[in-house]
Amino acid sequence: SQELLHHDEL
Amino acid sequence: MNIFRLTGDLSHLAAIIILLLKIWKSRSCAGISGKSQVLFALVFTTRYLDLLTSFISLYNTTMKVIYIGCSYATVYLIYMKLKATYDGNHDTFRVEFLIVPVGGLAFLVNHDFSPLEILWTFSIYLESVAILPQLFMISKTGEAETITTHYLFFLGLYRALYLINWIWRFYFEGFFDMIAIVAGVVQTILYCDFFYLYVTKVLKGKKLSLPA
Repeated sequence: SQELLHHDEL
Repeated sequence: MNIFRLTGDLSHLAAIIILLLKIWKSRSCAGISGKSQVLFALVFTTRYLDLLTSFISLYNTTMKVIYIGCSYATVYLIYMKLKATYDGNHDTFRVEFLIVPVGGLAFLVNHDFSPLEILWTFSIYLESVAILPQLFMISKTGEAETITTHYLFFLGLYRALYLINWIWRFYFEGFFDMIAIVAGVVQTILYCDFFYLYVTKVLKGKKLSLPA
């Protein structure tokens, strides 16, 4: 699964 | 950051401020769905827990604090301070029919099975349907105050602009988040009927009343 380190969007 | 995401965030901020000011200045939350506002407060709470764990930028942190603050202030005004003006008889959408499926889906379809990520996914799915109690209430009362329609317009516009932001980011950064995109498309589609009425009626100076 696509690892998203952190979500930079609000 | 790109112009579409920035405009989207500012449109979202405008919607939140318009609603808070409308309720505060008129000392009335008539026509406003308290249930939708509780859902939005839940969306922000579950999505912005990373305020405690990671710092992205001053802009990011500031906007998150403002969103959370305003949404709780709005819920406070509706259910406590101005409770007498809350139209509970028309705000009857069964939110458990939203929260349970969305909660289940967040467990099944997510990027990472960690508590923070599942809560973030829950908030993305919940946001896409959080406006339903409000739209349902308008269909029940058969009308909406003009200021409320402006609130809904900016709220719907924000996620539509985010869709363009995601196209931009895919093209220029190769970034895409399928969960946010699919939920954002669903969310924007739910506003289409309202957008039509807003453009054909409200922008022509008429009152928004249903049936159209």
